[in-house]
Amino acid sequence: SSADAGVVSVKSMPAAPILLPEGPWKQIPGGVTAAKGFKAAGIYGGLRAKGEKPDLALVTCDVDATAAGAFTTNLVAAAPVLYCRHILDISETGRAVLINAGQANAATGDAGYQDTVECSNAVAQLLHVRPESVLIESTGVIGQRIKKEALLSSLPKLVASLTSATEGADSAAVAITTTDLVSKSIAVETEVGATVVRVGGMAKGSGMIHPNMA
Amino acid sequence: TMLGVMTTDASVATNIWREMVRKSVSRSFNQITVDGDTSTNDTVIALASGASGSTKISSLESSDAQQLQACLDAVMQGLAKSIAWDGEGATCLIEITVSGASNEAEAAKIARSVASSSLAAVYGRDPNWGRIACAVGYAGIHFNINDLRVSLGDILLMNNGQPLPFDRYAASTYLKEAGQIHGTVNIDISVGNGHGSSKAWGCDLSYDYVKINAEYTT
Repeated sequence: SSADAGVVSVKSMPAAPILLPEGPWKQIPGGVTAAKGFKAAGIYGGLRAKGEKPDLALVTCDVDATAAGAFTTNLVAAAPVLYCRHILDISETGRAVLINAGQANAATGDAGYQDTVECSNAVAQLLHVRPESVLIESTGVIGQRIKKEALLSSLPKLVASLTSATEGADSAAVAITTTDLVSKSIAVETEVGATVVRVGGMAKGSGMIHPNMA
Repeated sequence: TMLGVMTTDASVATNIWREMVRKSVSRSFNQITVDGDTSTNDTVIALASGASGSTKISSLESSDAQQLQACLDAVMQGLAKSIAWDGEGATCLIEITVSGASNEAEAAKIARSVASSSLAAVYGRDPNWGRIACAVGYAGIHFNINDLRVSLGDILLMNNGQPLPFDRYAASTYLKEAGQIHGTVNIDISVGNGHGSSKAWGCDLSYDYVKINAEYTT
């Protein structure tokens, strides 16, 4: 495990067996950092109710990336969902996704929305990008606001931990988990036209799972 | 809650990328279920950097778009299946394949209806074809009951809408072995001769699911 207090080795969580459909692609290491231009990090920011598993993740792109999103159609949508839907309404690109685990920031009203805006603006400042290019995802206990002070004070270390190496993707995939028993991260390489292209991703989820996203 | 972040270095126009992501989500994350609870936070964010230097994709009909779509579908399905595989208290992944429907959307609705049934039978290692047929029946999709075919792994349980005699011990052993290795139970369903097919994924409902969630307070 790392000597740096609070940065728990990502070995603390096994990786899910990825059951990748067959096709003209090959699986490669790297998850969200496999594609060119992306970096990621996952650290312990003191957000989880208990334990010191990483709980704060950041995925960044070196350039303005074309951005798309799909969001729950649950009417009691969490603040980060409302915020991201607004961002993708006004902007076609994005530069970063901040993800916190521990508190869902759902059913938290105007104060919860304000927390989301503040966290996004703080990341934008540290990355020297426009505030509307930072998207946010949250997961955890519904009804609880984000531990904002702990989150904001962890951001400099999170940004400093960003790397395009596989470790960045692996630690981010652990940091977004809640009741998951395994982390979920995958990347593939294929040819689009005459160019080698990579597609990667990470996900979390184990309970309250019946997505109806649009 | 499920969260996802997808990244690619392909170059894609925004409106095309947003349509591709929507389509992939409908074939992956929107086709999984663990407990039937739709979260307040479910989100997938997908970013395309264009840093590969590929030609910018500006039409869904182009072969480049179709190649990238297939790849994006695979990545999202791989992740979606890992979520269902890791369902709280689950001992196995259940993959439901539906064919013979009028179109992909109808097949998807039937597949998800079966995946969404608590199907506690799988946890009990009970090849309960009746519950599977019942979940097909309440999916809200019209089909001719005489076309219904249900198999569990390689074991045919119903054909032409008629229950068949089958080796109950072999069928139960199939379920038991899947649970022992946290493997996959395949349920294949056909509802006619249409071209529509789709998949959905779920997991078995165990005592542990109830225990985990009885202690998870707001």
